[in-house]
Amino acid sequence: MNIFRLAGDMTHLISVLVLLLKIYATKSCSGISLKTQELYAMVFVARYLDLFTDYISFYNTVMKIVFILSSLAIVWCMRMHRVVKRSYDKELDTFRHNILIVVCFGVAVIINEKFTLREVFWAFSIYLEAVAILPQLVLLQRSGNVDNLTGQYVFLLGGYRAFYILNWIYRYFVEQRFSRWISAISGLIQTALYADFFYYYFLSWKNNAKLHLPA
Amino acid sequence: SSQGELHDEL
Repeated sequence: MNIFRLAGDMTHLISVLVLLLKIYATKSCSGISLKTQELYAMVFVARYLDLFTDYISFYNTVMKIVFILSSLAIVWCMRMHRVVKRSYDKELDTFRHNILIVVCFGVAVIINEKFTLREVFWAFSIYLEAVAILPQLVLLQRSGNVDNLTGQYVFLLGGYRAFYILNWIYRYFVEQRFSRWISAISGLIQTALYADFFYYYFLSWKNNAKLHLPA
Repeated sequence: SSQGELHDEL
């Protein structure tokens, strides 16, 4: 494992902790898209089916369990928690995320490394992860003002993707090992989706102003 | 990146 991969994983982990902290400390999930969180829960469950069949390392196993449990916990809080669910911006979270699920599954059935249950679900999870942030970005854009923790959460998620791209470049040139092209292309698309958000995030940071996304 | 290789990334 190289430094970029580790930095990516840690940024991802911190993003989840920031989100959990926001929900726990403020007892509020305002600004957070339940649809994006449901997509992430689906991404991790579909991808980590190999938890029971392949052992890679203690690190991988622990991280997989953490990502599955934390994403399910967030969905549970937003749907079931007596106090937290009241702050959910349901009327702003209108992205038709079911379409993403159907399209990604369709693409995974056609484009995969091997037509087996595990590989199709793996490809599905990669495609779905690439677009899972869309409901969240739409919600932020609709609400206009973004609170600090939500802004940091999305920024860290984007940072995780950026580190993964550096990791693939490093692996290609230094380790002479190319990561799977399905991940690489999906990863590039996923990171590109953050470009607009990053632009406004840096602008607000530079001007020391509250993050505001134009409609 | 041959087929059947383990998915070692998260």
